[in-house]
Amino acid sequence: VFIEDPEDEWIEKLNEELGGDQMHKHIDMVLHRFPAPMKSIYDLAVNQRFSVQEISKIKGISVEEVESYLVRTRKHLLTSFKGRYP
Amino acid sequence: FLDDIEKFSNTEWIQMQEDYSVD
Repeated sequence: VFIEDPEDEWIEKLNEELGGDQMHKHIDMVLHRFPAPMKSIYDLAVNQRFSVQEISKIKGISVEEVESYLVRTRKHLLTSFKGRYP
Repeated sequence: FLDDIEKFSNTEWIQMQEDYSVD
């Protein structure tokens, strides 16, 4: 979700500095507070590697809605990282 | 939570992490 976006080298640098374990702990904690659909769609996309089209079928929502959830989740996670690691 | 996510300070994030770890 993060590394594929070339605009945010900051996240890659943070990943190098913190290590994946620390980043995953933060992501787990933040996701824990997210609404259930956001958590679920993030999990399907990132952890279980389903495509947007597959998630759309699984969830019974449009591809655009899935993409919207992922964009919002990414945005909120980035915001949380910027607050946590200024 | 999402409405306030931009407002949380570094200290608040650390506290949230500690609370989450305890849970």
